[in-house]
Amino acid sequence: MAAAAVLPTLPPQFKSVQHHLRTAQEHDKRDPVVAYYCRLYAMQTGMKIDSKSPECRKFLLKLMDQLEAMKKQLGDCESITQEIVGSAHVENYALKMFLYADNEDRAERFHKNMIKSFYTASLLIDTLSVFGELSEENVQHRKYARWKATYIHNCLKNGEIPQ
Amino acid sequence: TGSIGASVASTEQDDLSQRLARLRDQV
Repeated sequence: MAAAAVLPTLPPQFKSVQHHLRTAQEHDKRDPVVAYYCRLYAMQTGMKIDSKSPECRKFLLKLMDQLEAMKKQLGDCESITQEIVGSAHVENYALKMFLYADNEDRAERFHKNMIKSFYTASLLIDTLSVFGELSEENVQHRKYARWKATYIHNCLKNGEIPQ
Repeated sequence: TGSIGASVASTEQDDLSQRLARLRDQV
């Protein structure tokens, strides 16, 4: 599913949600519920950062158009109409990504896919904050996943074998 | 013009907040 409105260029103030929006685009077809909540996280975070400057306001208005169009298209999906169900959906998806990457890591199979899975898992745990405060377990998973993605990426870039 | 611009901005900001609340069925 392609989201309705095309977004304008990302304002530099919103750089911190750039990868969440990219994850949303990557999941529009694969898992629209994940795509919806990644955009919702970017929306709420963007509004906290800057909803006054013309460039940011224009971007947020378009992002809101996308979210409203997605909600309309997914209207009968429980994960969208009931956020408690949505929260479980996103958390399960994030955990699935984390476990896949962790299994590859333990099997010492280091590759771009497992790095991306670690990193995407950490982005999806960020997204869980739209539902409320993160659990300590999720905070730890996010920290570990982001560190692992960075560490393994740097090792492969330098031609070293991750320990 | 400054004050007009500011009031437009705050109206749109309120509009965004209201749309977000409606989106999350929090109205």
